[in-house]
Amino acid sequence: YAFFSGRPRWSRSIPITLTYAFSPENVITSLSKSEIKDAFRRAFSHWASVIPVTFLESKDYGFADIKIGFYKGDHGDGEPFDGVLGVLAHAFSPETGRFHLDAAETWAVDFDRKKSDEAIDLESVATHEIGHLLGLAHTSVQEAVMFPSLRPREKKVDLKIDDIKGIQALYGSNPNFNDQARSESDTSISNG
Amino acid sequence: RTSPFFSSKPTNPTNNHKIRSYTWHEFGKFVDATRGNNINGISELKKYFHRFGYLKMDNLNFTDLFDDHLEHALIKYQEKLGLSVTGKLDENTVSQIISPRCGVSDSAPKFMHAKRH
Repeated sequence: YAFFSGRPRWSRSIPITLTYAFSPENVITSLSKSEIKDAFRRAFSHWASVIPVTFLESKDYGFADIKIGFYKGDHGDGEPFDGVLGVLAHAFSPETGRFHLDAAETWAVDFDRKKSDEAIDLESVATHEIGHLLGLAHTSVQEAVMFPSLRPREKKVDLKIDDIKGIQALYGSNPNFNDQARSESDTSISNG
Repeated sequence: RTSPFFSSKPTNPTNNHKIRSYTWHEFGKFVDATRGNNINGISELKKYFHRFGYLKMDNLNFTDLFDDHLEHALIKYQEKLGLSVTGKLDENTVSQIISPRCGVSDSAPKFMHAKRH
């Protein structure tokens, strides 16, 4: 695992509560609002299960800690999106909270329903970008959520040991996190 | 956007679907390119490596020469992403390069702090 330069993290005292909200203007219509919200709720829950951080959805976009939006092309932060595939999304390091997804992608929450060869799993990308919002940079571990690339129709939502060790180095462990169960789970996966 | 590059060597079951990267599909033609050659369009690959933190250059007028800088960036990229470190544009490396990815730089990035625009 790796951190951003200077190892930034949300500095409020633990346990931390962060609010998130969706931009009312920068949206996509290929998925329903509830599908999008459910995917993000699951993505936040992956991280919340391992660190003492709680994520609450807010309707107040202006005051939310994490601001989520779907944007096309140049959207004003100096990192324009590039259309289908290529760059899928980006997020800012703590404590900025900006989370931008490329509106041009074929976002999917269910590959059985979305048959496109270019379909990108929204929950997987959301889980990865939340890692950035919390302070993790890209890892070299290919199986980890924080590996920089994600292929179309690939689903990668379960945090691996590398992700967990990294994020717990920043925030400590969630008191309810069962380290041993997670390790055994990872082992059984790697053993096929 | 007329001739997307198709990855020919899927590395896991989720890769059975052919990968099209409209943004970087041109990089497919660089497979097996070697240092010392002048290759039309390889400056775009240098821009890619610069963008994602592998090529540090003050002069951003990238040339189409496969030079030492590009080879060094390639090695750093292969090391970082757990690929075989060959310093060459082998198929696995090019396939990884054209894969869709996160826009955040790979090298302890700073740019994703807030900027004013």
